[in-house]
Amino acid sequence: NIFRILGDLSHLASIVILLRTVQKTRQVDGISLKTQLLYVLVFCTRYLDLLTFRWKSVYNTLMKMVFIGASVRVIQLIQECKTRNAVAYKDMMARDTFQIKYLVGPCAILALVFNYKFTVLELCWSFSLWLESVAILPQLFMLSRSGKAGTLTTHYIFALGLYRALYIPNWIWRYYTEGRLEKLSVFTGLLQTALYSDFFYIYYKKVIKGAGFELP
Amino acid sequence: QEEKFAHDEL
Repeated sequence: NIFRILGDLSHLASIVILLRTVQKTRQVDGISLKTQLLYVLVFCTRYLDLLTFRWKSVYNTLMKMVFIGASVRVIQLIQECKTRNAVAYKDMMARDTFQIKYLVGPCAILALVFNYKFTVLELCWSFSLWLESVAILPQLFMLSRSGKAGTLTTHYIFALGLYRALYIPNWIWRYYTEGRLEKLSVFTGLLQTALYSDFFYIYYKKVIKGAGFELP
Repeated sequence: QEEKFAHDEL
């Protein structure tokens, strides 16, 4: 359906925006390495089913591979910045102070409690859903502490938030047309969208109405 | 039922 396609495309757009900008400008200003590392973990644990070869469709399989590849490439580019632009890299690391163990630990516990089957694949899948819902926190934490964000960061987070928001009408659509109600995805998806909603509000007020971007 | 759908989204 249209919501799902648009959602996936804005997800892809967010990663492309990030990749292209970092590649072109060699700048990692305002980007949280921790959030990016969490996304690598999210994609690798979620798409483990690629290894079982029970692939859903060409689209589904290709997108999964692209997401894993692109998230790894982002890390590579950030690491390249370490040698090319050591000052900017150090500055980023100094501001990227969120403790990710407080996210990974609880997500692992939640995955053990909420899952469809007690198998490695299902536990990893559930873990990836919980982790994705909170993976943006180091990035938002960084933003709220610095109070300012470059256009790269704002556009990146906007595209990511849009992807999450579009998945909600997708689930409503699928509930009515296919009788599909997949509680884990829906719950973690709503949680994730809630984390973005404050950002959306500020984005609307500042970026769309033309003022600079600042978080309170 | 839920398991059947579990991995068909990204």
